[in-house]
Amino acid sequence: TTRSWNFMGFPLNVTRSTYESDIIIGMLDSGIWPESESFNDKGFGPPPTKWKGICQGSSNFTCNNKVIGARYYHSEGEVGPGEIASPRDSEGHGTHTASTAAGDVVSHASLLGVASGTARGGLPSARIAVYKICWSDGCSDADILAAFDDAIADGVDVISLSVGGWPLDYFQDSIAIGAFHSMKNGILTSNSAGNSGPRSESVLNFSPWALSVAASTIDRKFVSQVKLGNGAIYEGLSINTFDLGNTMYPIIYGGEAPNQTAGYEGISSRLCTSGSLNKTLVEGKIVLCDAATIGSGAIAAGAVGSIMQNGFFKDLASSYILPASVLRMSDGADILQYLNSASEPTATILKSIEIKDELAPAVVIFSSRGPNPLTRDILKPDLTAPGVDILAAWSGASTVTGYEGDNRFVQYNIISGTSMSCPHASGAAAYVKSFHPTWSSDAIKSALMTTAYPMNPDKNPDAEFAYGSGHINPIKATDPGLVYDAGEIDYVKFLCGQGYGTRQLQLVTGDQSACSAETNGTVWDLNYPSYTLSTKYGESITRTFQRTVTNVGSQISTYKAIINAPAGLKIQVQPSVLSFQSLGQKQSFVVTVEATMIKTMISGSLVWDDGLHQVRSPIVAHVT
Amino acid sequence: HGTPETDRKTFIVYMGDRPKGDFSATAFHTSMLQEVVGSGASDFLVHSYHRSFNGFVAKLTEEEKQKLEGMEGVVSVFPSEKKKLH
Repeated sequence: TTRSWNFMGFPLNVTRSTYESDIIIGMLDSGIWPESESFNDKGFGPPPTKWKGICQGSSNFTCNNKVIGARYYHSEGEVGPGEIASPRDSEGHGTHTASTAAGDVVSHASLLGVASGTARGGLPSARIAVYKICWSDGCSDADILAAFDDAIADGVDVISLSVGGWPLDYFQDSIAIGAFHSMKNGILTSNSAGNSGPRSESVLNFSPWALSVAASTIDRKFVSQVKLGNGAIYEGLSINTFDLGNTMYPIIYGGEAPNQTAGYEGISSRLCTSGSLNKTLVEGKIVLCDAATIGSGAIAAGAVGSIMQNGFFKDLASSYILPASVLRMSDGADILQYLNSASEPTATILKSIEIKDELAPAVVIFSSRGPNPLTRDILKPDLTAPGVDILAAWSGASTVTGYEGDNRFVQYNIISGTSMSCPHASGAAAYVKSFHPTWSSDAIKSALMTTAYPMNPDKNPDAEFAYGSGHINPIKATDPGLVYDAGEIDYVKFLCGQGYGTRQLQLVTGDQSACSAETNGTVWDLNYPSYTLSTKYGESITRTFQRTVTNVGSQISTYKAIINAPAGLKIQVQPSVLSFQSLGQKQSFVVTVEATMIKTMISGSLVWDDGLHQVRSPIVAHVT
Repeated sequence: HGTPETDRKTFIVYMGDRPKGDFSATAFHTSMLQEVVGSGASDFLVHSYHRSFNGFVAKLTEEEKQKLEGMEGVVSVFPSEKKKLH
């Protein structure tokens, strides 16, 4: 990416571990375009000795010392037309996410001049292992599990998976099952939270043993100016790579150009949907539309551009198949007034420019929100990372939009989603792992969560349900001071408490672990780096949370508990001072939270502070 | 088997951790499947998981799925559906 890593304070010249080139990130996605400059293996040695994977190549796909392995899975039926039976990415998504996590440094990257800069992944020296599980009709559970089965055994360090379905029980969900076995093997799975926001309880990947990543903005916004014949200029959101050369074109309102021969009236043609516009009236003109569409209706009618209106997305720009800009409704109304008043109205749409978004980072509207739909007292998503208008490498087999009528084949493309934020977190996790190769997946998850930049709830009304612990901060995550570690046995206790039976759990763990009064752990005692409790509106509730932290900071250190408790929350920590005499030493404490639910959500925090490290955890009370 | 192909759906039979030591997954899974579908079980076995955990993918009827759910060693049986890129 050309901006997001710098935006989060993670410059190219950051201190790197000598172990970085031994790190392998497993990308479970739509494949990869191995010829992209982002996957050039110049300067790379052979794969690390721990690598046990393969390159499931064919005549048209080969790995190199950057993309060290690749497999593809299509367990059912034939590969569809236009798709490639190999790990090669015909969609673009997998190439984009892989280059975000671990793409090499490529200067002068851009999308046809837009978002120009030096593109790079979080770990330019890391290796990539590709597991192609997604095809044009989706990503099957059978293939997702097959990829996990291989990736874990192949020896990857981190698994990145930007895919989801709908809320399911932990052992009915291929992603949760795969992530559980990854965790057992010390491999952190980074998951996209989902794009079903801002609806409450819409987070789709929420197992406590995986990292769930929301999507937020960076300080770069793309605007495309609309210039009218009367000199007025409006700024709309879009990624417009087309250059109309400042030429003014006649402009017409879609509502006044219905394709009557096909039965359309103005009330539908105003939306400019496919087939609704009268070609004779629209051809060679810019068309004003009352909805944002990909532009196929306008282009089919011969329009040279489209000015669209949208009252929904305020911080997200998209690409269209013709020159386009998406204006706010009030600006659209102004332009319609100009159309109605001018005798020969004209307009043009300028190529996109970058402006600084002073409100960033803010969680984007589509990012899935908590609370956790299955285990309400585990906070999800865990954190947020850049997922809006991210430039990264693209497949040579797909166009900018992937829609018919788009002939722009590009090396780099700009797209948005929690799919884009997830590989940022995967890269950050791999960065932490490169400094601490022996850390468990939960230690890495804890490091990422407790060092996250706090976010502003005034700019994010859903607060922790939008951003979890906050915005990822990779540099700080390498030195978190303390970690809330957990492992398989902790999750067995948690699952016992959740009602899973001994027989089931013995099979999952492969040992004789059993649920008993001793092992039945409450959800509040899972050693999680955040604290959540829920009750009914208007009621008061008191919960105690048992936690243990491990010293990974200074050998001799004293941490004091700093509590932030807003109205409605009473928080006590016992003991409130933790002293450590050695690295790896563990200390336990109890957090007691009394919440009076006078509103739907109240959040505070606990910070363990030794003057050098601030180990921050959100404390969230919410109404069920 | 007298069951139309259209009545069979793809299910994942999740069996937890990978057994220790040598483990012939395909033979083991085919044998399990044979107990519920009878002869020709290998025709309905789509994939065996064996490298990191234990389980298999099979084409099953609803009745066969229910039988497998009650078998020793099975954690869960659920349909293989399609998830989406985010």
